[in-house]
Amino acid sequence: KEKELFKDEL
Amino acid sequence: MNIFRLAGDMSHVFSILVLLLRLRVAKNAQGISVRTHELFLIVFLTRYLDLFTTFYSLYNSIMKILYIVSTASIIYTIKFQEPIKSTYDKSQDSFLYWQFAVAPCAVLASVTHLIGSGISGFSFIELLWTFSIYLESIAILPQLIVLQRYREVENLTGNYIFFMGAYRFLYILNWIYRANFEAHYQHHWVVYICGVLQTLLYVDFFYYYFKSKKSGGRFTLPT
Repeated sequence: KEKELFKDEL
Repeated sequence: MNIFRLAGDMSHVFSILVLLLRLRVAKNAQGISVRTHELFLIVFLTRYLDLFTTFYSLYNSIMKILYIVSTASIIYTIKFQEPIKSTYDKSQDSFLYWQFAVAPCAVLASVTHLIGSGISGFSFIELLWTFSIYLESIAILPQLIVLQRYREVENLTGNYIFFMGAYRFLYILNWIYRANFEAHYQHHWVVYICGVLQTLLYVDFFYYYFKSKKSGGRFTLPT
């Protein structure tokens, strides 16, 4: 869940 | 999406365009490190595997594809296109990136991913994502080393590296913004530490870049 947050970044 | 991240992404795209333009205008690859772009290509290819698994937004997908294609195009131009190819000095661009970048990052990523998610939560895509975060943080090193060897920094080359650095700096502002204004935001220390490390690598370059802009003189690095 925590990682998902940063996955929309490039 | 916030203004800092958008500005950061645009700065990144702009830096790539400046470099491609620079290669075509000057028709040489002096002072440019292919190894840096090979590292970036590995970063993008390992991080953007989620292109096949998750859709975030059209913007997100287009930018990912753009980064991969444009980076591949930079490498292709320098390594295979004449007359640029024959001006590329391999001996100056000799950073041992497998030993000093790829392998250590792979080991570090495996260790942190296993500690973070355990054997049961192991995911190869997640592992590669973590690996790409580590690798990106040092991917500019071969370029900075080449710059140091040539000493004299050509105008567009300086601008291309400046926009690369600006992109990373804007991402830090983006995280500060997100942490303050997004609900359910969670910190991610690996991302932060790598992001800050990556930005710090540009500090020295920024110093001489602004100094040369201010004096309007030529941009040279000290020995």
